Amino acid sequence: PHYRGQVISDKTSGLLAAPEDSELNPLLWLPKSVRHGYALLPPLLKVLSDQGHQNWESEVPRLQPDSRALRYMKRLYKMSATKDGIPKANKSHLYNTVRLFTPCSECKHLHRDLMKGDVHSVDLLFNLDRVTALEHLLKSVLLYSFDTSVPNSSSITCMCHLSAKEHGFSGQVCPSISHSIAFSLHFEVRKRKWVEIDVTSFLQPLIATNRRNIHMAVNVTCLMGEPPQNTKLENPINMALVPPSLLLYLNDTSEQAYHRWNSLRHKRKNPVRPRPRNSPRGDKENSQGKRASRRRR
Amino acid sequence: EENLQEAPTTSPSDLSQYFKQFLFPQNECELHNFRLSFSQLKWDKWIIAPHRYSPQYCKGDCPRVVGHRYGSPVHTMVQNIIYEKLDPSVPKPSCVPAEYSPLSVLTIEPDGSIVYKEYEDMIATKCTCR
Repeated sequence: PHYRGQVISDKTSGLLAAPEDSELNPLLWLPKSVRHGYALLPPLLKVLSDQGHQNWESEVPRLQPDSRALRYMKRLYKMSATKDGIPKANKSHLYNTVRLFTPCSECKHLHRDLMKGDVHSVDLLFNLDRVTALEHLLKSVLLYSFDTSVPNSSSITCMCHLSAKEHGFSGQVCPSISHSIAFSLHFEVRKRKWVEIDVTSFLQPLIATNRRNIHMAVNVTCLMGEPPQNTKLENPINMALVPPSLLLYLNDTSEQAYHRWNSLRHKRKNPVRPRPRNSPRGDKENSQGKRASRRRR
Repeated sequence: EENLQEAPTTSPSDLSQYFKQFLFPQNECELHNFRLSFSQLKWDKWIIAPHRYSPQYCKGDCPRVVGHRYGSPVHTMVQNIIYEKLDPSVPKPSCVPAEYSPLSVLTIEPDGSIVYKEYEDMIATKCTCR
């Protein structure tokens, strides 16, 4: 609303050039919940106010994303939009935003308890600052990518145990909620690169409280073959599990976001109202009534 | 009537051309193609997809009698009459987008996270006179 109809005069270019956190930056006039929602707005405003000679890129240093994560998101983009960027009319997908977070680097430590075979446990910290209050969670997924070629086997059964960690007052970390999910993976050799573990019910309470940092421990144990013969750990598979990324499927309720259901409603602008089924007399009265009101009009 | 007297003696086919100038302006309001790539704006480092983007735009003169052709409200004709008869400082109706379609964008955020977003009203698909 602050920018609609406002002429971006040369005065504002100074404002727009202001660093993101200075009170001169007009984006700070937007409510915090909305600011990140307009990911595209700041650069557009910048180009308009600076006559475009500076490229936005030089202004905002960006951390480079994980290449595997980038590959996954490009694949998601191809499934969701055409080459020219038009969203595919896919009724099943209600999300209009998907955010992929890779765990913060300092806490990516893998320790494998070799005594018990292949138990991968990893401590993950995700920073969700980019999620705005107008983005409502629809689904959240831990995304594992398998980096080793999986042995030629029909199926692998994995058990994933999650526990969210709270930072206590004295700074010590104690698990607050835990959650176990069993999932079996059926691989064709070397075909499947990604495994999505649905953690929506586990994360919902954390994200609903607008938590900015999600700290969790994830233990994954994978065994060859079908249960129940694989109950013992003697045949764990040896695969290098890369720490998972966190994928959030969101419904952005801001004005700038595309609302599929809204466009569907827009298309059905004048639904044909079912004619009232009543007696012919009723119909006659009805049509007379209509004629009278039309005459009055 | 007087136009006919002034009108040069022309064959019927040219006559329709002759009258056309009264009905629709030469460069009538319509949708024009425009394609850009984010690399031209030097944004391709953080806008991963799409590579090409066609926002389109509306350009052209609005006919004096704008009827159903543009879905224009009656106010558009009133504004034209004001411009022609009462006060030329009131602008003539303009050729502007009437409908849009959304665009899906894949971008890298400053913190290195990746976001797929569908934005409303990013491609003009229909023009109108307002």
